[in-house]
Amino acid sequence: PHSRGRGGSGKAPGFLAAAEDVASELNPVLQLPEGARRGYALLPPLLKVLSDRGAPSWDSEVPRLQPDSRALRFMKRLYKMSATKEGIPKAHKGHLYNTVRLFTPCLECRHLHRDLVKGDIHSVDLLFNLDRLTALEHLLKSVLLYSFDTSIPISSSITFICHLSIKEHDFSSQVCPSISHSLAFSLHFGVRKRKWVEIDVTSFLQPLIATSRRNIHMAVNFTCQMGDPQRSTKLENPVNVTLVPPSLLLYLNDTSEQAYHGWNLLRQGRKSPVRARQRDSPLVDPTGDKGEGNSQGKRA
Amino acid sequence: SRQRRNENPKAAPETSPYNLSEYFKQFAFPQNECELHNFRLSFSQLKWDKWIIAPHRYSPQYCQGDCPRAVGHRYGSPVHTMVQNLIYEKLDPSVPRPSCVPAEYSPLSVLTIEPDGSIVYKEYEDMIATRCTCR
Repeated sequence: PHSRGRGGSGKAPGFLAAAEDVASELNPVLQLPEGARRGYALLPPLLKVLSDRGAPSWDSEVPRLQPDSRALRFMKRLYKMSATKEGIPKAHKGHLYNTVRLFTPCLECRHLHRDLVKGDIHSVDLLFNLDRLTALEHLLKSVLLYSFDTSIPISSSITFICHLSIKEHDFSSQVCPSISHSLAFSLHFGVRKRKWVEIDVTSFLQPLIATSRRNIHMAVNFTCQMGDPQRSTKLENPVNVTLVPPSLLLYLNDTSEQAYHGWNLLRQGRKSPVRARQRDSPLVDPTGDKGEGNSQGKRA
Repeated sequence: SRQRRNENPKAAPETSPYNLSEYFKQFAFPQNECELHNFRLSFSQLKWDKWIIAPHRYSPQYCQGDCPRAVGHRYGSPVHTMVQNLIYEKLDPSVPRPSCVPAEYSPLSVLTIEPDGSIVYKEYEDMIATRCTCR
């Protein structure tokens, strides 16, 4: 019943590719006759893989790198906020993305200082490989995702004032000035041990992704001062905040046919069959925080 | 009518309950009428749970059953469906009767691990059948 164009995406996304691959093994009769191959490029990804006998099977043959455990924890949390146990997208989430990709750095070097509290600089070079990004996935927002573990329970809440600057290493062309980006924000530690901090780097990343750059090499400098400097000298047991290299989170709008466009139905004035999404806020923090409320929300 | 029968027992023949139900059967809907059936699977059955993190269970559902002759008002079927039924019944039984297929779907959110170790949350269209129709 979809009247949308049949623009198939560049490559079938993992989940569908798997289903297609198993289906082709189960029902060889589904092979497309030779003549149909001419329309191959127009076929939705589903049939592409069905007619492609040679596709690797998805069970054990394809080696998969194990994801970072913290990153996995964050994405599971995002999933719980966004969908029911049965996997039905929840109605209340008001956002325009239908895809969120999390990349962990595949190269990091030069940790200058690790102790954040004394105002040392935490510097790290990060290389993110974004090959999994498809041509039909359009960037809506990108954030560096830091997770802070406080080793010692903090008796009362502490606020840091942090500065972050990013410089892009563009080895390919020394001519064009590399893009840099800096911002300041306050980091508030309450009782919770783990803090996720999303630092918006959309304006930094947008031009790189727009030029189809898939290897993003950046130098990130991160410094934090106690919100009230006098206090830091009086702390009997200094708070030790370990800072691990950040992950890169991309909020995307997948425009391919098999992706869900619930918010799009709203735009066309039709109520989406499953859920109504808020139209006013272009993006809402996936943790359900609309940007008001605690300082973390404001920063995000 | 009972008084009339007593006065004149030969006039109105008794319609036995058996004939009555036979008579109405031609208007009744088929016993296994086209409708939505439950089906639930877990990705571990397909051995995909190594890279599909969530959901653990998935209920795609499916449509099964015979399409009654009067499909218009119940299934919102186009007139063509009744025409196809007539062709099957009156003209050419090799033309298949209308089929019971999904008419509406709902999306599914999936959390997966990609081959390069990155993690993706995706919402797929049309993954769960929610209503059936005859076409």
